[in-house]
Amino acid sequence: VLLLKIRATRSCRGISLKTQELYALVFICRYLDLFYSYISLYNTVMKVTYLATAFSIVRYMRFDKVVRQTYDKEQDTFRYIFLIAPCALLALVLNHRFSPTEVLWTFSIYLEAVAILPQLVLMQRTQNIDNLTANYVALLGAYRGFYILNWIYRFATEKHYRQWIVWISGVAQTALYADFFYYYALCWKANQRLQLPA
Amino acid sequence: DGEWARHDEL
Repeated sequence: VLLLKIRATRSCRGISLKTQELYALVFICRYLDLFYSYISLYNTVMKVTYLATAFSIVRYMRFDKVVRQTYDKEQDTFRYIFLIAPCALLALVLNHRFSPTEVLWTFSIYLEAVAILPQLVLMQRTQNIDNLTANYVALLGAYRGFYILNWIYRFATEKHYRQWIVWISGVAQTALYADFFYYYALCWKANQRLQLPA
Repeated sequence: DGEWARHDEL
């Protein structure tokens, strides 16, 4: 959805480069297992797709002659270090096994939970939020939100399905969207363009 | 190792 917006409108207005770069980092750290484990063709294709689209979006926003001029750097002020440092620290302490790939995987789980924050802050400062931007954020939130249903199903049907790091992070991630979803639903019901209160 | 080592979710 985001690539569609950027390519069709030649603009990344209202999109946080910080969030996009954090997602690229999340996918790098999480999908290192592409090199040493195979789960299914679907799983591999989706991992490669996420990596490719994340990097493509960052490339457009940073280097495309037209698109990069629409990036509002002054408004996108969230500091990377405030998200990366606590997640890295937490991953070093709270993990299933203290190995490089496992710690990086855990770091990616924690970082994904909070990676939306720069985007949410930027949207709060934006007067006219594009429909595509609003839909993109809603879909991103719904993506992990729907996982919760899947986790309940898997917990009930699979014997060794215990993933508390993933569950807690996923619920926290979804909770961060709660406020956004509330206003998204209100505006959708009223058939109005999304506006977030300051 | 238990099942947790197999990260099959995206």
